[in-house]
This record gives sequence, structure tokens and C-alpha cells, in this order.
Amino acid sequence: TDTFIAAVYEHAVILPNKTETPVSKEEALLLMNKNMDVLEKAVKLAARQGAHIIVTPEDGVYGWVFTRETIYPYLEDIPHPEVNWIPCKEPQRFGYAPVQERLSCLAKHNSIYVVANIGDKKPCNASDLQCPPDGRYQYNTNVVFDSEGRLVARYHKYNLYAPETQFDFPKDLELVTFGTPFGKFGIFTCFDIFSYDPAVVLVEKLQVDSVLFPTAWGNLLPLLSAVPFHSAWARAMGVNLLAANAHNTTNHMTGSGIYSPEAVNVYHYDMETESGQLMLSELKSRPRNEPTYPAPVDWGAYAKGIRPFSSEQSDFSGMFYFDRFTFTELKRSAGNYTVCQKDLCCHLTYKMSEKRTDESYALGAFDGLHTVEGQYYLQICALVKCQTTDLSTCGKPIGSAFTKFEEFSLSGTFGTSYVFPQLTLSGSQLGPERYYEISRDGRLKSRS
Amino acid sequence: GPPVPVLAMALYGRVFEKDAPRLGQGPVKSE
Repeated sequence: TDTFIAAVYEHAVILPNKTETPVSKEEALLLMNKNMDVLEKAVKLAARQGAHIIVTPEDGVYGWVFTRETIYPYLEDIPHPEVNWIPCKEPQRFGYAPVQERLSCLAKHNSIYVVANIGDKKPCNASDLQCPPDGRYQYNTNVVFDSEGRLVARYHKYNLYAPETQFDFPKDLELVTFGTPFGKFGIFTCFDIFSYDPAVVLVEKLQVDSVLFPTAWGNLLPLLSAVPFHSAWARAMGVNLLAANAHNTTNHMTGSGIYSPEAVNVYHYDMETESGQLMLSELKSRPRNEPTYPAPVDWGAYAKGIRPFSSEQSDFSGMFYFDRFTFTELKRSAGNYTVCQKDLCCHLTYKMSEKRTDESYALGAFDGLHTVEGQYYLQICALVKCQTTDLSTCGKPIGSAFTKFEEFSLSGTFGTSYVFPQLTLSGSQLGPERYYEISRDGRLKSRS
Repeated sequence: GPPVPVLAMALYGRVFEKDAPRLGQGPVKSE
């Protein structure tokens, strides 16, 4: 089929009580069934509306408040899909698997692909030198059941986020894909989206059409918020991205959506309530084959072709989420600025409707190793509103802005072809495509 | 389009070739 109906469900996960010691299997299953009761409603609603596939969030069945010991009763042994198993038909074939059985039956009874994130456990012994002391591996695992309830994909999260000490790193990278009548799918989880392995490899080497993305993403305003970052990734990588986020306003977790290379089809961002949200949208099954498929961008072309804008004012440094940026202030209502850090120079041309005295903006550059919750190299050009008019607050979390920009053009001398462009408006709303465009020479610019 | 109230705009680049084989870990669990 040329198109398909995708669904994602932002689930307000029912979290277990914090315990120092593991609960019983029965108590664990009770909590997981409460979450699956909610997921079941979303699956049924999506199926009734014609969805072919539904994605639910990372940790959506049991939450994230665990130690290595206390998560154990929530885990099941998840076999490799090559065993060709429909848990709804043979629930006991691989031992105790009530969660896999219920998810498989949800898919089978509603004739819809169901994507969920649960916990896998594998015994090991001293002959395996890497075997943990407690004699088992525990994996953060995505599973996919097709519309007959068959287990068609199992993915162990490769890039764990630092606080996920309840899980083990898989020994080897798993590149998990599967074919459907509506295109080839890849799958990974949350923090993996920053990676080359598996995120870029699935797209560039295995040529998937769509990516399934369960996530539990806590937003870090203004640059690491779920919706702008994930939609930018889909656009830059040229694939569909079905992103289902957990919903928990205490942890700033919200922001799910269905994104295609050309547009943000639908998204949801809600920091006001504790409600879940189902989203559906039609997607092209094979976006690469579409005439509207975005042309490749040479991200450094424009910036390397112009002279840096001279400026009499001095730069200043500021921290954004543990990364030390080099900033320069936008002092006037219109102008051209350049700020550099190491090999990266960022250029900005802009025009404000008016220069407000109660708001300050800065152009920032970062070129270096990010080291906090994982280690990865970044080159970032960013225009940000500062928290207050005190320039030491540039880079700190912000939520609203009143300064209106009539024109803007942002570019950088990037040394990488993997650049994700994002525009976030006041209230953390995504800047709609009608306001900006990406030129082939690498400018994020307002539409004239 | 009309003037827009910008919170942030960014070109967020990833330099994969400089990365370690796995994104690695920072300090252990932050509550």
C-alpha cells in the first residue's frame, strides 16, 4: 500500500510505589496490567479508526523507578522473533509470559501492529566473563507484534541513558528491521536517536522507510525538547518517525508525534494535565519514492561562502545543559552577527518587529564533546532567548517569549552533514513549516 | 509568514566520526 495510518499514544504511565526490595511477580503483574488496561483502550480506539500500527512509550508498562533488583519481577524472557511465536496462541511455549501474551492478543484481536517497551531477562553463568554477579542480563526492550499477534521484532536498547542502571548494555549492536505491506520499519529507543549506531545505520545502510520510536523523553528547554528535536531528526534523515513519549509533567516528559520528511503530521505537547493522548495520521509508506522528498542539504555551504560579520561587541560564555557555549548578544532590532567556537562559526541575519527592553536574545556556538548523560560530539548554532535580561541566564530553561522576528537566517560552518534544524516558538510550540524553510546551502531562514 | 515569537532556533549538528563506539555514560543515576 502506498500509504498507511499510523498511531502513537502518549501514555501517562502508572508508576509503581518506590520500594527497596523487589515486589512479588503477582504485584508486578498487577501494576503492569493497570498500564496495559489503559494501552488497551488506546489500541482499540486506534484500530477502530483504521490504524495499521500503534506505538506506545518506553517504560510504558512499568515506569522507570527501579533498581537492578526491584525491576526483576517485571521482566520476562523474550525470545528472538526467528522462533515464529504468537504468544496469544501459545502463551506457555517459552514459560511465564503474561505481558507478551496480553500484548500479542491486543494486536491479534484488533488486527493492528502493536509496539511496546518491556523488560527482557536472559540467564548467564560464570563461563560468560561479562555475566553480572546476579547471573542474568536485563535489557530495556522494544517488542513488535504484527496484526496476527506474532512477535516480529525484538530490540535491546543499545545506548542506555546514564540513570538506567537497572538495565545492561547489550553486548552487540542489534539492527532490527522488519517488512510490512506498508514499508520497511526500523526501531530504536529514546537516547538511541543521538547515535550513529543504530539510528543512522538503520536509515542510511538498511534504508528503512519508517522508524518506530518509543521514548521517555524529559524536555530540556529550549534545545533538547522532544517535539522539535524528533521532528528535526525525521526531516534531516528523510524518514517517517513515529514517536510515542511517556507523559509525566513532574519529569517534564511530554511531546509525541508522527513526523514525515516533509512535515510534522501531528504532534502533542501538554505540560498542563496528566492525561494521555492518542494521535493518528496517514503516512507515505515509502517516502523516498515521493516527488516531494526533500533534496539533500550542504549544511556548511552558505556559511563557508560568506565573510564573518564584524562586531565591536565582545563575546561571552554561558552554559546550556553542561555545554559551554560562546554567545554574543543581539543588541539591536535588526542586524548581522557572527559568533565562533573552535572550528564552528555561526552567522545570523535577523529583523525583529521591535527590540523589547525586557527581553534579551543571544546567538550561541558550541563545538565539542557533550559529556553528561552520555558522550557525544556536537556542533550547534543557536539563537536563544535568555531567561532574563541578565546575560548570565542565556542558555537556561525558558518557556515564553514576546519578541517577534520578522526575518531570520541562521547558518554555520558545519563539519558534519548530520544537522537537525529546529524552530521553537513561545510556549514550546513547534514553529510550523509555513514560517521557515531550509535552503540547500544550509540556512534555516524565514519564508519571505 | 507573520512575525513569530521565537523561543529558540537551532542547527544541531552531530559529529559522529568523533564519537566513541557507544554513546557511553556520564555520572551514574541522578534521582
